[in-house]
Amino acid sequence: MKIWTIANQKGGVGKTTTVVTLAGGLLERGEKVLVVDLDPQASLTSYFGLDAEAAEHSVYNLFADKKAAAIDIVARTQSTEGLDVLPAVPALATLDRQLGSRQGQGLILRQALASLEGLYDHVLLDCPPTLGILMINALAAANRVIVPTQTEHLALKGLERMLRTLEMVNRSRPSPLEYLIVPTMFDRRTRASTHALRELRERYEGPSLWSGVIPVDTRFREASELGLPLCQVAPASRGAKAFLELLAELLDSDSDR
Amino acid sequence: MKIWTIANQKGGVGKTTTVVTLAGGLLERGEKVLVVDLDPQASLTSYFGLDAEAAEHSVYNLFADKKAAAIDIVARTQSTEGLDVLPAVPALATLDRQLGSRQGQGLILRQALASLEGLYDHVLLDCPPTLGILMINALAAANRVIVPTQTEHLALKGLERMLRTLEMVNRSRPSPLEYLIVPTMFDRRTRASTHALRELRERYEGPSLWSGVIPVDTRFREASELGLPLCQVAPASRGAKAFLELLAELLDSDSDR
Ligand SMILES: Nc1ncnc2c1ncn2[C@@H]1O[C@H](COP(=O)(O)OP(=O)(O)OP(=O)(O)O)[C@@H](O)[C@H]1O
Ligand SMILES: Nc1ncnc2c1ncn2[C@@H]1O[C@H](COP(=O)(O)OP(=O)(O)OP(=O)(O)O)[C@@H](O)[C@H]1O
Ligand SMILES: [Mg+2]
Ligand SMILES: [Mg+2]
Repeated sequence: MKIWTIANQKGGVGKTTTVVTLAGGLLERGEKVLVVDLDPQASLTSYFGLDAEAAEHSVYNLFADKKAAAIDIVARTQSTEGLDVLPAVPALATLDRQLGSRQGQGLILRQALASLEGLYDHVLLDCPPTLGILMINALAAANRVIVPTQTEHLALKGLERMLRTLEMVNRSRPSPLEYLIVPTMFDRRTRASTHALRELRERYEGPSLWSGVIPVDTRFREASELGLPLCQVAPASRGAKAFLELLAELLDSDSDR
Repeated sequence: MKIWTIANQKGGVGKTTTVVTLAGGLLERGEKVLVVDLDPQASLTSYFGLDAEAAEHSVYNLFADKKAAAIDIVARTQSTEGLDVLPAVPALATLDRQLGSRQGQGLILRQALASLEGLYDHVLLDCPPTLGILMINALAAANRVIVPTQTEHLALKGLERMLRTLEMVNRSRPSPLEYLIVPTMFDRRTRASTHALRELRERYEGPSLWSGVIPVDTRFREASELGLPLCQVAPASRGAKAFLELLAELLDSDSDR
């Protein structure tokens, strides 16, 4: 069971979109997939038609009640066959205030997911756009981190901060966490986008920056309206093809390790 | 002195862009403007060329040190004449853990800004994409709230949650806070965008939804690369015109009250 965390402290860079689209690609390959929503916004939960306000069992239980088991909170998605979700609820926003200063709260998720070993091939974690206890838990639970970043100037600043957070987390892990920066919302018509991509490629070379890009594609919004991964709505679209290319490379490099 | 808070718990909806562009429009009218960055991401601080890592004085001081005065942390922007900033630093992300459970922490910003009365005509507060102590302070300090929301399906769910937060805050205020929902990133070429706008207009009528829209416009990214408000970079662009129209209506309705 491989655990991929999709994180970036900057908002609106395509984290949820990346989780949904990669999960769609893994399902097409016949894999068993679980997605975990760690965002009090509950975008991932709503994307798949689940009601974030009414969820009785959610990720919140794992943090609030030590005896809660992950298997009890798994929900089946209504729209997508074979995809399970650990849903979020707005109350996740209170965890930092409740648990923040207590020690040893960083491994709650890692232990909860360990109990699901063997039930899923891949588990994808969707993070909120904030550095807090939920993101720290997600980074501690991960085998690999994917960092979507918009190809525009402001987002590059946020990226430096995210990578510093990763370095901080790596200091308390047994083995360093591999990360991959994925340029998203690339718009080849605008200078600002091509400048930002060039800057990214100058600053981060080698294995930590994906060699491809996820282009701007209006079909993502249409897929979210239908509550389906883009690969199932428009497999020939530019956005879907780019994510399937990314997925193939991620799986290749997983099998090398 | 009017205080406008720009907030939405959903990430990437155009909060920082709204603060920057409205501030640019107010400056063109010869007003004295202060923008306040309450986001640990410090997008607004970086936008105007200030270094969020090195800022000695920042909004953090107002919360961490009761004797700190707002006037001591005002920084002049390097790129835009006549615009002052209260900068953010990444350490703002720790405030929820430090102060969260203590009572009476919601009026710190309101009191700090009261000491600047008479120095500025408008103060614009940029919020992080999280419901926490910083957003609560911003809502308590505001005369009016502007809620940018993307014209797409997922963002509409986040809007319901944001409006519930406003209702919660309104219960502890002397007079209810007026809010205006501003549809952003409208792309008339995609069905999902026109559907979302129609849904917005069906659900929210009257004074709480702006009758116009902010269109998708690639010039916003170019403006952010230059660190200038869009009105100064491309005053005839669709994005700039839409924000100037919004600004005219906001100022009209302010003078009516
Ligand atoms: N490549 C793309 N092209 C066009 N639109 C995109 C693309 N990727 C994401 N989007 C759209 O951008 C918006 C933001 O994406 P998303 O919600 O996935 O970001 P996020 O990082 O998860 O945001 P948050 O920080 O709020 O969690 C959504 O409306 C989504 O449909
Ligand atoms: N109308 C628009 N058309 C095109 N791009 C836009 C528009 N408004 C904002 N953007 C771009 O979208 C991105 C997100 O905008 P912005 O950073 O202002 O959102 P935000 O809500 O402040 O995000 P966060 O939640 O991280 O604070 C930026 O790259 C910005 O340039
Ligand atoms: Mg998200
Ligand atoms: Mg912002």
